[in-house]
Amino acid sequence: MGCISSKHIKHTPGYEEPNILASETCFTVNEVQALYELFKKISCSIIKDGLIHKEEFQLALFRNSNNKNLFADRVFDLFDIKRNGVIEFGEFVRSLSVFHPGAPTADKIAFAFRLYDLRQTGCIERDELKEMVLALLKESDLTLSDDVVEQIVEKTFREADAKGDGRIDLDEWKDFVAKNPSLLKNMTLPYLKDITLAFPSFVTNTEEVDV
Amino acid sequence: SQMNAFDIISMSTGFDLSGLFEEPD
Repeated sequence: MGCISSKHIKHTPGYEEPNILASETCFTVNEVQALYELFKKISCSIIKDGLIHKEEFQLALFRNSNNKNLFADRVFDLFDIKRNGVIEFGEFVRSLSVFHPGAPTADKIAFAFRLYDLRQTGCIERDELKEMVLALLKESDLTLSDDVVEQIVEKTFREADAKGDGRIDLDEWKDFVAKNPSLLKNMTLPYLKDITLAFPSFVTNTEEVDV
Repeated sequence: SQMNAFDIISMSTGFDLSGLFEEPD
């Protein structure tokens, strides 16, 4: 247990081989190795067990582990594929692969849909959407009256809920995103295109450890 | 407003994962 020294080939719990992860994702083996350095850093930031806990995820995102954020919570839950409360290395790489510039748009659309499907009912419901907008406003410095929020949600449903049943299903979501491609902006992280160049120190370290 | 509810939500920092890749100060 504990943080893994870069001088020993001893991996974090749930470690998966970079060549296997590379074959299943948009990353090369070198990029997976660079992500492993990032993973080790995040997963040992608070609880030194080589697994990313929610507090560590939020610390990495916000530099503050107490910063409550509905979407950081949701993203963490989606990364935690096994639903055991922590993110293992393989989960980290597979989930980040969806955010790769080269990942299929369909994967990005599906991930964003699951993110917004707060209660995991298979649809984005009207009150769910309003709840998300209100939570965001509460967590940020933005202020909008309840009337304005209601109008925005109403307008969004007029445009997105083609069947008019008060719920946005995956097909409706796909059509809505096609008309509003900016909704996928956050689903692509340019950093991932060549993470080994963006973080050369990671590559130096991984060459020592993993070759 | 021309923005829809999802535009507003996507402005949330929690939906922007770029912080994961930034070195701490």
